Amino acid sequence: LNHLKNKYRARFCHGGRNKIDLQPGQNILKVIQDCFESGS
Amino acid sequence: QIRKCTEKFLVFMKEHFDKLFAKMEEVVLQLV
Amino acid sequence: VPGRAQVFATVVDTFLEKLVAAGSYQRFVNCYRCFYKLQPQLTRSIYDQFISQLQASIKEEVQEVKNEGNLEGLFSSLDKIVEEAKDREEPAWRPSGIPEEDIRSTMVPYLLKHRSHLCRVLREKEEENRKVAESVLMGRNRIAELQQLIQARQQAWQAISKEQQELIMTFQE
Repeated sequence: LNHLKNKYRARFCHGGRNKIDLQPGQNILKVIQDCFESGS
Repeated sequence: QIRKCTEKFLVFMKEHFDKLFAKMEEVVLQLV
Repeated sequence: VPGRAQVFATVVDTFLEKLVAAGSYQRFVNCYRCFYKLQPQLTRSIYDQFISQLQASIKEEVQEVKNEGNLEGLFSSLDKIVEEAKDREEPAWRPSGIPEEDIRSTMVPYLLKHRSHLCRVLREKEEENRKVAESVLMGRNRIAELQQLIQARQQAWQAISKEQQELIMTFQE
């Protein structure tokens, strides 16, 4: 799994990930579904 | 012939797996 | 708000759901077209087995990672930390960038507290020693008094017994 670890650090540290803004009271299930839907 | 079909299916599955796994990692990083 | 453990479980379930949706039976049949034409039922049962084993092994793997890292426990303690920090206004402590500064700012208060604790213990011990020394001196004085008393009694007794001798002598004469 080493290849995952090396790339992981780069992925984890790069800032520009699409921030998930979680509004209080928002249905987290829906948020998660959308994250998987968003074709990125 | 079966092996060819299997490789085709597996390549497809692996691509989707990697894409979905990356999304899962993203969501876990941010929400968990 | 659902805890992190629940969010994690939901994320894994959604992942599996999307994976199975991607690896649909239709897709499977497209790949194994010729085989499907010959054995449609068998194709279906092979597909069903494949998908259920795929899901089972992914779930098992994730569970193993959770057990190894004790993630359930960590998730709930993370929830607790976030909960406790909710009403905190100012941002949490951050390293100043000068390590010795950070060490000093954390260690000095602790060491000062420890020093005052040791001073207090020392004072208590010194007080205790003073009391013990005092009682030793009192004991010595008491012994000296008693020795003088003994001496005085002894002299008195000797004087009396001397007089008694003389009296006896006188009567004998």
